[in-house]
Amino acid sequence: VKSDEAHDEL
Amino acid sequence: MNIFRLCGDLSHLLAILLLLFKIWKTRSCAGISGKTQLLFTIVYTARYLDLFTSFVSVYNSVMKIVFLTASYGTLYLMFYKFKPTYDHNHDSFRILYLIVPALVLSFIIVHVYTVMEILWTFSIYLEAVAIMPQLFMVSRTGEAETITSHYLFALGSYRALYILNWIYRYYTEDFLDWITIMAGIVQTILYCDFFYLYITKVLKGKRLSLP
Repeated sequence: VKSDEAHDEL
Repeated sequence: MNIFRLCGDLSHLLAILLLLFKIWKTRSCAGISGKTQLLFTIVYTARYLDLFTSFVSVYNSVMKIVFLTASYGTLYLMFYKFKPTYDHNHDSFRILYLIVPALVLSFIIVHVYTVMEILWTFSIYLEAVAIMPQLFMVSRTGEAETITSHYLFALGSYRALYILNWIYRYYTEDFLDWITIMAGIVQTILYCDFFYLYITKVLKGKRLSLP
């Protein structure tokens, strides 16, 4: 899983 | 964005505003842990540095700015404006015991070895345990004001709602991030005792006091 995807969360 | 995520964010926002409202209205930060507030400020600062490097949406940026502003505002009220009301004798949890392990873990379990990524991971781990000084303070004084209880309930609900959001995202987007999920579960578990007391006492109109 690319961590970038998680960064759309707060 | 899904309904769980939105409710989680709104719950988080409500918690932060409730705390500011409580301090401003009562002109006092009695019963509030300055150490927990300091930890949350470190969390937001480490995580939202990406405001300068990546743009997700207006909603995201606005929320990040609100969280940052509110947390620094809370620190200002606690440690400057209403400092005499800060109950530091009961706020005796050692925060280095939380900061150091969170920092070490963020170097061990991290997706990518970049400064921003390690800071983001550190913020996730630190957030999971940042409430401990506050819960410790409630257990030491044996009680919490009703508005403080509402604050804690909203703050605890936020990560619990995020867990539902992650389950939803797993089924709809095949999205899975074990770092946030495990930290989020730890964070929610820490509130379980409090949730129980909140439901059995505060919602029945009683003050939260420990037996």
